[in-house]
Amino acid sequence: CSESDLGPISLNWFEELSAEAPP
Amino acid sequence: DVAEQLSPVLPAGPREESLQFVSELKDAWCSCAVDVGTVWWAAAGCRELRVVTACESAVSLWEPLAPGCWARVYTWHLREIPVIQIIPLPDTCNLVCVALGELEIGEIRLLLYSSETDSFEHSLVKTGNIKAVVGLKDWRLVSSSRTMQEQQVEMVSLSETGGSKDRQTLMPPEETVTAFAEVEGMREALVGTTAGNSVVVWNLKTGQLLRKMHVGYSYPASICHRAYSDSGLLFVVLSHPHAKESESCGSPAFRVVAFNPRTGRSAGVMFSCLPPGPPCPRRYLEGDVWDTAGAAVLTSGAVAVWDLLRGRCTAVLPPDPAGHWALARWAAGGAGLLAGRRNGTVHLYRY
Repeated sequence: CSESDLGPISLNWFEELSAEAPP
Repeated sequence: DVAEQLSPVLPAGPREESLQFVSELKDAWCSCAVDVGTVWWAAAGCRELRVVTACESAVSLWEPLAPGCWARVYTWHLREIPVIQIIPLPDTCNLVCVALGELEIGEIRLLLYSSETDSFEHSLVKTGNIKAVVGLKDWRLVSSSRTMQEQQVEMVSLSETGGSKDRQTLMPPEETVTAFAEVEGMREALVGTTAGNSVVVWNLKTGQLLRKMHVGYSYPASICHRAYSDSGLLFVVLSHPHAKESESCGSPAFRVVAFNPRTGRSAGVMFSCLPPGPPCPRRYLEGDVWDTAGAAVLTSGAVAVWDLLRGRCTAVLPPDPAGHWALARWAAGGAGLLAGRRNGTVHLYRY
């Protein structure tokens, strides 16, 4: 899978989504 | 497209020798086996893997006596509500979790041995119209249940005495959750599949619903079995009980799909298709995943085993005159495969 297929990848996706999602 | 390009070429024939028969266990009281599993059990200073068999009205614990020989240790009789399934609880000991109900799960019970009272007991953990349940590491249980108005997703922390220590409500998605899988190596992350064919991700600590990602329309009613995060991607092993056979990729029993949780985009990584067989309608009935190995019972009455990362069928247990296979479960810790017939016969294989 390349980044072009899946969009920008973040190693810290879990922390980032937790910070952005409604509580 | 990516998945199609990577679709594996089926081998000429599965290697049956990759499964080595170890022993047979026959539950003579059981006229209709509903599930089989393994559980770690500590007794007299020794911790060993024991087999658990379930029929509609009883759950039995079996210990190894000698090589190839099993003895029933205890049977819990549950006569009021039929047993539907055994729920594996990773890293627990002396504890069996079962789901009971009529058409769907109505209650979840823990079956255990109490050293305080020197007796086998059972306790009620959860009731409701339960649609999906999973046991997680660290003595946790997550379930989804529905009322007419709403869906409830809840995590229960279990105590060693069979009670519940703590309950955490998770934000429910709009669609009914059909299965859960813990994200390996991430204690607070959980994924689920939904009736709308999406994969959802929760934060178990906060209860937040972090992301909903659509699986695609080609493979409806996907069920998640395993998930792990690597290099910023979330890899999910899905089974496809309702997949139709296609010329390009056969009939996929399992798929490994990579999701980018940041964007919600996904790409198929590997297909595991039904092994070649007679040209009649054959379908995946039910299956189990451990590490990179998948096992499934097919409508033909056979059990097939795959290396999920290579998309290769590595073994087939054909149905024989003694009866069709109805259950296929991996033993805890990858100790082998359990294949069960409805008549209560269980075969153990080393893989």
